Amino acid sequence: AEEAAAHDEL
Amino acid sequence: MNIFRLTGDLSHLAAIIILLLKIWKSRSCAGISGKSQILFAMVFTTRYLDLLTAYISLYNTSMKIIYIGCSYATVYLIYAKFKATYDGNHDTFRVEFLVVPVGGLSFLVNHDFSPLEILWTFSIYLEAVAILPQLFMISKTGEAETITTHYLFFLGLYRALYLINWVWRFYFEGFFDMIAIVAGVVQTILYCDFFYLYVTKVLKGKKLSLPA
Repeated sequence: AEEAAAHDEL
Repeated sequence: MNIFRLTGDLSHLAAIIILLLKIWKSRSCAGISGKSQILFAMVFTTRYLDLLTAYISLYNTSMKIIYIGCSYATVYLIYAKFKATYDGNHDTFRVEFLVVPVGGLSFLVNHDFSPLEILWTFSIYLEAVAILPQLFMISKTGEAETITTHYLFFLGLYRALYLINWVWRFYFEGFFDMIAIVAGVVQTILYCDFFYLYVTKVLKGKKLSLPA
């Protein structure tokens, strides 16, 4: 599974 | 941060400000779907809960606060201050047909089964379809004020620019977020018919009206 990174986009 | 991401954000901001100013200056929200605006307020609220848990940058924090603030201000103008001008009879899209499936999907397809991540996913899916009540309203009345079409243009342009940003980020940073990309493609496709009418009618000085 993809890593749930911090969402840096708006 | 690349130029497509930045212009995308500014386009989004332009759309939000255009709508607020249109309502404020004309003292009227005629032709605007309050339902779409409530959905956008839900989108920003559920996506930006990370304001409380993660700091990314001053730019990121400021824009999130501006988007949320403007979104709630718009809902307030439509449902309170200028309620008398709200065209509820034409704003009849059944939003539960969007919110319920989108809610279910965000539980099923997400990056991580945690409350914040599910809410973020919900906001991404909901944003993709949140404009449908507005487009439905225009198709029902068969016309839109020119200023409303400018709002829709910048709102659609924003996600289209994000698509280019994601191509950029994939090539130069190896970054991609499949949930955001698929939802962003769906969202942009929903605007294509409108973009066509905007270019062929509004940019040539004509009012946007649909054939009966």
